[in-house]
Amino acid sequence: EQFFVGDQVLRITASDEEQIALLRVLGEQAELQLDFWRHPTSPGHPADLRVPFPSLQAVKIFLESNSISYSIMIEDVQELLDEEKKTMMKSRRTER
Amino acid sequence: STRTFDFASYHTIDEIYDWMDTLVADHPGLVSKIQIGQSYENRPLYVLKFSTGGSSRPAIWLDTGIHSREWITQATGVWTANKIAEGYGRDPSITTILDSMDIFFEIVTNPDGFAFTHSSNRMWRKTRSINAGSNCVGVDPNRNWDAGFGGPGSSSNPCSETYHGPYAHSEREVKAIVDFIRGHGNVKSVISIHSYSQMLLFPYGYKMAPAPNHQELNELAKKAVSDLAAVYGTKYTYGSIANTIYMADGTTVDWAYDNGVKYSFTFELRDTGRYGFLLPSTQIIPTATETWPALLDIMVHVLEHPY
Repeated sequence: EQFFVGDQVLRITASDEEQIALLRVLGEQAELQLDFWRHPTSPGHPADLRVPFPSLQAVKIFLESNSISYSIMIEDVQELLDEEKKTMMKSRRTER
Repeated sequence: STRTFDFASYHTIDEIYDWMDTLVADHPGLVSKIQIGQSYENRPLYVLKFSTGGSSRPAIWLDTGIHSREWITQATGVWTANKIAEGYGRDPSITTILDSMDIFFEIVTNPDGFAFTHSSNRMWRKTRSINAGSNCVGVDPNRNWDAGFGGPGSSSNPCSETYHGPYAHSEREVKAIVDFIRGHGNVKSVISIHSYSQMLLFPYGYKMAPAPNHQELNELAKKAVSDLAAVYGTKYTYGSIANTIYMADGTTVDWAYDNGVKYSFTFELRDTGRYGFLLPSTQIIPTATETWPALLDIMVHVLEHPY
C-alpha cells in the first residue's frame, strides 16, 4: 500500500497566462511526481496540486520565485487518509 | 436489508456489490441488477436497472466512480439509487418518471481502479490496464471515448493522469457502456457524476463551438444548480466543458451527445475548498442530498421533453 506521509495539496492561483504556462511546465516534471487534482485552467481559477513530501521544497521555491500565489489546502494527505480509514472501520463495526 | 447499510460511510467494492443485491431483494418488482461486461481485471460491471415494465422504454443512464479515487461519487451513487428505489410509489416525481422511463445506474464504473484505491493507492484515478511499452499503468476512462479522441485536451503519455489510451474505447469499462447504450437504442440522457469542483457541465469539451442545443442545456443547468444551491448554499458554476473548465477530449458526455443523447451532463460534486475529492464521510449525505434536486430537475425535464 502506498503512503502519502507529508504530502501536501497546494491551492494555487495563477494571476496570468504566463503563470498558467509555468504551472503546466511544472506539472510535466516527471521526477517531481506531481498530481494535479484540479488542472490549471485560467487566471483566477484555483489549481490544486498534490506534492509528494520530497518535492515540496523544490515546488514551493519554484512558486515563490515566480510570485505564483498559493495556500496549503491539505497539510498532510496521509493524516486525512488515516482518518478516513479509521472512520470506515468504525462504521463497519457499527453495521455488524 | 439495505436499512442496516451505513450510507454515511465509505465502502469497499464488495460491500457495495452486496448492498446492490439487498436493494434488488428489497425492491423485486422495480430494481434488477444486470452485468454489461467485465473490467480489465475481469471484475463484473454491474448496472442497477430501475423499471416498472415495458421493453425498450426511453431511458436515463447515470454513472458514478469512473475516476476511481473520487469516492464521494460512488457513495453519492449508492444513496441516490436507494432514494430512487424507496421513492417509487411515494415521491410523485420519481413515480411519474419511472412509470414512463427506465433508469440505468452504474455505481462502480471503474471497479479495478476502485479496488486499487482500497488496497494499494488511494490516489488512483485511471483504469488498471497495462500500457504496452510503458511502465505506467492505466488509461483515463474519461478521455477514452470516441469524441474528439486523442485531441489536445487529453494526453498521449501513458504516465499522465489524462492518458487517452491506445485507441478509442480501448478500455473494457468504456466499451461496455458504449455497447450497452448503442444496444439499448433509446437512452435519452447520460449523467456522469465526478468530483470535484462544483460544476454542472454539458457538451462540448472537445471544441469551443456551442452544441446545437446549447441554449436548452444551459437553461436546464441553470435551474439545476439553483435548486442544488437552495439546499445548503453550495454554489456551482455551469456551462459547456470547454468554456467552463478547459478543453477535454474523449469524454463520456461528448460521445453520448454526438451519438444522439441530447441531455448529457457531467456533475463535478462539492469541494468546500478544503478536501478536494478526499471529502470526509460526514459530507456524503449532505453532498448526495444537495445533488438530488439537480438530478431530479434533469430527469423531469427529460421526461417532459421527449425527442
